[in-house]
Amino acid sequence: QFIPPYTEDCRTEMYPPNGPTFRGAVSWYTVDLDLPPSKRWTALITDKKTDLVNMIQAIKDLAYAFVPSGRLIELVDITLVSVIFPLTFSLNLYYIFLIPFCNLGEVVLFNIFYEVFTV
Amino acid sequence: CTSIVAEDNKGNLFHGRNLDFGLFMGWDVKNKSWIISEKLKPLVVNLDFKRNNQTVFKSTNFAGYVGMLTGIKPHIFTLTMNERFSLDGGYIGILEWILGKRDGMWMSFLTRSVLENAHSYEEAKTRLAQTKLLAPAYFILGGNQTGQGCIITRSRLLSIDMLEIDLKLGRWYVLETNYDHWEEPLFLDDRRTPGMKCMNQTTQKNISLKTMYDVLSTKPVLNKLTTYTTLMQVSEGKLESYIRDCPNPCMPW
Repeated sequence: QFIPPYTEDCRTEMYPPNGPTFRGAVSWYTVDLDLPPSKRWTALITDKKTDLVNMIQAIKDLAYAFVPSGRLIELVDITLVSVIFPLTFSLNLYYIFLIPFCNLGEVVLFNIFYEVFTV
Repeated sequence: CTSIVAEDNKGNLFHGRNLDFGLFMGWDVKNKSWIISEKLKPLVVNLDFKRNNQTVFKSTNFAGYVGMLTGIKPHIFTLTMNERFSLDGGYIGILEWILGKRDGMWMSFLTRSVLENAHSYEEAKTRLAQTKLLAPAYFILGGNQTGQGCIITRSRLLSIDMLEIDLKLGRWYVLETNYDHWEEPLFLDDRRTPGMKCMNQTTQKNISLKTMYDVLSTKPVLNKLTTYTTLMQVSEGKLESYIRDCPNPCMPW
């Protein structure tokens, strides 16, 4: 149907995934819960840090569009960490943050985005 | 988002979901796509959480996000969550948290705790229904025995409703998008009707991971916000994920 809401007849034979609706498979990583948080995520975050930085930058660009002064970003980078996290999970996040490429407040915002987005 | 738990006529349970995210967060006019949805797609990963070299649970995540939106405890239960909008929303929960009232749980950390520590469908269901949250949500849970599939509609404080598979009533699947199942969805965003139409057309006899993927590939269940599709079969301990695109013409949500 070429007019909104762009519905179509029920698709069939789409599996195994292929064609224009399939962008790609998803890679697997093991998270070893016997390791301390500092070691669990290293392989994954090392592989994905560029994509993560790009995604966080896109959110920052959006924030600058709403608040050009940058105050919103400052609020996230400086105050968010101190008011938000239960110790256990912040340890996990803290270790992700230790891989020196982005701000802990931004990682925290990414991880509470579900609650923030309902705003 | 669209989550489905279905039981075939042999008692096998299948759980599938489209993760749709990035609404109103910047539209790329040239590529006719949502900016954040496109930035999230390269971050999609499957994670195998192990302890003593044994799989505890598996999940599909966005790299850097330690909470759980989609996961399987192999041979025990499968779990997805969909966003629920309510005036009594997350901003109230966050405000309470900042003011020091910290008896509520962050949604995605509850799902992670349930996947890591719950040992049965019933235990998972109880925790998801009764734990105080900071934001409302839909939890869609599949078990490992006949009839074990439900949608738990949550407010921050209460479990408002539980809709379960009930073969005697002919309800062999439950399907949740982002609206209370007793309400009509917003007419501009009705993914429930096409989803149910395709499930009914598939029939209980023919439901499988393959045919569930067909349903999740049909517009507007598949839309411009869809970042990934995950298929899970608890009896096999199987989780498969695929990064998606929606060729034009395609609904923005």
